[in-house]
Amino acid sequence: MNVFRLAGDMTHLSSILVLLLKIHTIKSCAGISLKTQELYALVFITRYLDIFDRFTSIYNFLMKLIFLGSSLSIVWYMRRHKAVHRSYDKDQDTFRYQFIVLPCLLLALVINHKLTFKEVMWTFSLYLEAVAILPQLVLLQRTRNIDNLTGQYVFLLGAYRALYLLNWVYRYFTEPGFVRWITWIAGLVQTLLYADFFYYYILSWKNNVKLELPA
Amino acid sequence: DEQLDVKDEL
Repeated sequence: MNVFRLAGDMTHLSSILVLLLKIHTIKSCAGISLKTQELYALVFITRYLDIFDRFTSIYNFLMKLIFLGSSLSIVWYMRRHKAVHRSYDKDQDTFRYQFIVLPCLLLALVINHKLTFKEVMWTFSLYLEAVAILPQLVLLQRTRNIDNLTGQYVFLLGAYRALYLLNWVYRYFTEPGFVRWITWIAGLVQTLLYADFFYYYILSWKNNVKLELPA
Repeated sequence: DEQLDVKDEL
């Protein structure tokens, strides 16, 4: 494991902790898209179907458990916890699942390494992760007042993807034969989706003003 | 297929 991969994972973990902090201590999920959170839960469930029969390391195993547990608990909080649920911007969170899930499923059935259930589900999870942020970005654009924790959450998620790109560049040059087209292209698309957000996030940080995305 | 055995990332 290289430093970019570790930094990427830690950034990913931090983003989830920031979100849990907001939900658990402030009891608010204002500005957070439940659709995106449910898509992430689906991403982890379909990607880690091999959690009990493909062991790579204790680190990977524990991280998989953490990602599964945290994503499911976030969805639970937003749906079932009374105070948290009240703060959910339901009317603004209108992105339709089927626009994301169906194309990803079709693409995974067509472009994959092997046409088996687990392999297609794994590929589906990569495509789905790439675009799962879309409902969140749409919601951000509609939110007049983006609070700091929400802004940080999305920034950390984007940073995690950027660090994974660096990890792949590093691995390409240090590990002979390290080529993973499906992972790379899905990862690149995912990172590009954050470009616009990054631009406004850094601008607001530099000028020390509240983050607001143009409509 | 080599690609199938390299799921060492999260």
